[in-house]
Amino acid sequence: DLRGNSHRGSIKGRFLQITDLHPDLYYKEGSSIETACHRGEPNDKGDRAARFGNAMMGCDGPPDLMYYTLDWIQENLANEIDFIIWTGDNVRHDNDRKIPRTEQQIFDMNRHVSDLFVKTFKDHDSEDPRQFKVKVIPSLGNNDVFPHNMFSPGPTLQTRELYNIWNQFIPPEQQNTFDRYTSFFVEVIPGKLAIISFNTLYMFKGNPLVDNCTNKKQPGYKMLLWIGYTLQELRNRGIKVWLSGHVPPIPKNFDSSCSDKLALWLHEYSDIIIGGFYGHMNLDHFVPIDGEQAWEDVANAI
Amino acid sequence: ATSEFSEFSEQDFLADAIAARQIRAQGAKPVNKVNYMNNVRDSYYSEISKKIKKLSKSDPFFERFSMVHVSTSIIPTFNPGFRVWEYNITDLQTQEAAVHQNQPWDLFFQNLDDEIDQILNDSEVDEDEDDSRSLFEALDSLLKKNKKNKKGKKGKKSKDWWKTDKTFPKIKPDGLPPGPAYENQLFSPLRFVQYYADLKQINKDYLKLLKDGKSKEEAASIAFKYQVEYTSDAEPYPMENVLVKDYIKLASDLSENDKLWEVFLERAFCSSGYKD
Repeated sequence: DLRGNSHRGSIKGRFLQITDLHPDLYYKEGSSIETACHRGEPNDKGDRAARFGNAMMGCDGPPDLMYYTLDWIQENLANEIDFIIWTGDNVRHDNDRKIPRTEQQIFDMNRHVSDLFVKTFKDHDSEDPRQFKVKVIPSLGNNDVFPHNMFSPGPTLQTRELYNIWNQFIPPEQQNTFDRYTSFFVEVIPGKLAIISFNTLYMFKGNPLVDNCTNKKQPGYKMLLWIGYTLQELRNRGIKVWLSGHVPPIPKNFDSSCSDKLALWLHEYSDIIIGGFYGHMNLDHFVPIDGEQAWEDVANAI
Repeated sequence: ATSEFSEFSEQDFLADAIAARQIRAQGAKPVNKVNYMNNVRDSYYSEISKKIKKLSKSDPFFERFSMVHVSTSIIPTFNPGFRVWEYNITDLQTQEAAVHQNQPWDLFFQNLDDEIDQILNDSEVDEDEDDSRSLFEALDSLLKKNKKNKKGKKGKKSKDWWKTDKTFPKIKPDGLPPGPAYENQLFSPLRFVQYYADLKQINKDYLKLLKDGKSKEEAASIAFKYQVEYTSDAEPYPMENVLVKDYIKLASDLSENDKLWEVFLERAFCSSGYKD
């Protein structure tokens, strides 16, 4: 219980968001970009896979890009930040027919990247395995699951394996709810500030198991119940909150019944919700969500 | 297939095929991203610009809006990048720790599981009927609200309709002060610093260092670095803070000023020089 004053002097007032690492263990420096940077001689100088990757050329991330990035953050920023919001996609794309992804490879890479975050940001002087120098809040990306994009409500093999992989990041009392919704929250400043990590795949158009958020059987419907109860409890306790997840909750990505309902929650809990952080689209931008418009959209949807 | 199953149209299949292609294409070279950003500008920023003056009078903190922040990636779709946010902790240093008499979290989660199970397993209400009833009541409420608004009276949503469907939130209680997203206070976001790795320069430096006789690891250690790409208070569109009202103003400015939009696009693509 860290509710005393001892932690206060160490709050820096900064945090970091990082997303979409997509490390590719098959990445080969000097290979041809045209073959997903996996093999072959480059056709010319512009087709050569560089050690740290080539912008805009379509290959996944070289593992060295991930290792050096985390090292750089550790050396230059770790002492200046309070927590890291890490919004998923830790596995290569399924873009090479000669090397299709397997479920085991996906688990292994998720574990590898998770271990790297633990190793880099854990408080190694503490006996508590959940004690971090910089707290880390992960969320699930559409490339972190098998088959690609497809993810059903838990408990399933995948939700249990993900808990095992992320167990040092997830408060232990949330194990059961995590098993069901792959969502959780962390009090980054206990009793004051929390980060919700919610599983956006349960609302994602690209997930073949998701149709809408209006039917009780839909995973998005179930997760909205979890979000609602959690927000109300955080409000009761006077805790402010940032939301985080992989797929941005905008109409382009979500079924409208899901994006509209979520917009309603953002609107009606705007006294505690500060905003939301997402990845997936690889583009630095912001999208204002209009809560009043969402109420109108609900009416129009009928 | 279309002829056998008449409920599916050719358009449905085509739409599914396009969606599947887009999903597969996510791992490939970026395409049509300027087009996407222009759509964001038209659909969101320009719409705000049209009504910003009217809104600022009735809703000075723009509490009807919430902000979705979408980040650039480490995978070099463009250049790798990430962001450090700065937030207000002034009062945290002086405030005494509040004494809460809350139930333990494990008890809360146990109750939460039970309550959600009860809702999901409620067999008294047919699922389809339940859906339509809650939506019908939502519509009814909104129609009443609109009717009142047209008469010049301030509309108020019905207090009861949402009780039938817990995936709709209760209306925010009256009198709550604006949250940290809207007015500068404890935990309000104040500023951000966007970092990026200039891959072209890094790879060039790396190869040169190898040529100069450095080992691979020495060359990588020297060449690889992140640098500040921009900050939220940097020109040409410095933001005072990064509250919702600052973003709303920025959205409006971006929709009206093509030069600012060019800079915004350059930053959206992490200074990679991307064009469609």
